[in-house]
Amino acid sequence: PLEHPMHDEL
Amino acid sequence: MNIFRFAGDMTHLISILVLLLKVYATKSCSGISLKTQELYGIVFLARYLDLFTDFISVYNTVMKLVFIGSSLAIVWCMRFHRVVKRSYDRDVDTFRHYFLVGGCFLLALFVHEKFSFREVFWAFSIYLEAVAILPQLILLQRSGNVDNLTGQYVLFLGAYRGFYILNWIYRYFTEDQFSRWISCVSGLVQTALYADFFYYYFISWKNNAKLKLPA
Repeated sequence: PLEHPMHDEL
Repeated sequence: MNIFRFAGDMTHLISILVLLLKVYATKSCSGISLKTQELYGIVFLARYLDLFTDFISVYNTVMKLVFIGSSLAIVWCMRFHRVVKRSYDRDVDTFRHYFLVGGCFLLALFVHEKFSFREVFWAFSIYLEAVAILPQLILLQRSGNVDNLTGQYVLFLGAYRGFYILNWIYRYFTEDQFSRWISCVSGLVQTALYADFFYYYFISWKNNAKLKLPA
């Protein structure tokens, strides 16, 4: 999983 | 991914394409702030540190490369392209943007999701993007009339973060672990900074007149 969920955004 | 975020990314991409069109088609960067372009270059480099470590999707990686590449290309053109750089008016583009860089970095050192190299630079990039448009808006106010492509560039650039706000509202209601107040607050500040520009753009569009920002 991403270190922080919002880093899937540009 | 949701429709709001996709619309936001596409609007952001359009703003970049309009800017590239203006610079390459007219071989001129009159009305464009080099300082805002440099700030955006820093924003993307600081935000996409995970470009080669976290693979999220082809779309995500491609868009990151496009954003980094285009912002650096514009800065290079405005500084070194023998024709384009002649149209850069440094006497009008006088905002001391290094204060913005320093201030945002200091803020990121104190206000972040987690105290790690990545998170501090991510928060820094979010804060810096919120204020990166200031040199450009100040330049437009000083230079009076705004050419169509520059006006459209700023319009799309301001609209994209507005779509992102809708995206955050949507994700707030559809996802449980949702804590992105740093993005939300910065996104609201960023979009609010464009408020007067949007107003004067709408007035000029309604009166079918040339866009003029009051000095």
